[in-house]
Amino acid sequence: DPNMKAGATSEGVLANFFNSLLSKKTGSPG
Amino acid sequence: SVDKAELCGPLLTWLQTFQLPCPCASALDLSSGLAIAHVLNQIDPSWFNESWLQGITEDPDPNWRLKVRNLKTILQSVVDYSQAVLGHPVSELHLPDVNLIGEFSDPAELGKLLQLVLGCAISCERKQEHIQRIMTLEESVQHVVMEAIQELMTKDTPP
Repeated sequence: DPNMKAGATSEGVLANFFNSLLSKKTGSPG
Repeated sequence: SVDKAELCGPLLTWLQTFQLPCPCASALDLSSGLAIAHVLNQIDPSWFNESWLQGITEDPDPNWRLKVRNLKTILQSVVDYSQAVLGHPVSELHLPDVNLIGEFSDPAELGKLLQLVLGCAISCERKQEHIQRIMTLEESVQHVVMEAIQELMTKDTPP
């Protein structure tokens, strides 16, 4: 199902983004 | 760049995840600065401390000049916090016009202010707690939050 696939991809993008924020050093957003 | 007026709704949803002692249901509620000040107090209680919180007028409505005074205090503290604690100055492009927020609850300017508050949350010492809470929000809200953060991270956004 292409819709399910798109949803999963979008979810993955969000998870990757926020997980990468979590792994950044505190006080260093950029 | 991100449409700041479109940031307002999703970032309001994010603010509602905090336990606040005052209304936080609309742009009008936020225009007094009180809810935003309480959120900042929860983001970093050592910088936005109780004494700082007492400098925020509790019920300025309907006096928009008092609202603007609250908002100026908040903006200045967020700018100072970004510079002194987070180590990255706020670009002038990201500074909201607090007069428009206080007088008209302008969604675009409010979106800019909330974007700066978000920047504090995702970079402070307790960022893990804040980011994990963002990750529980609806996907559409998370998308807007992500875009807002990505824009803040872009150092040299053209005017």
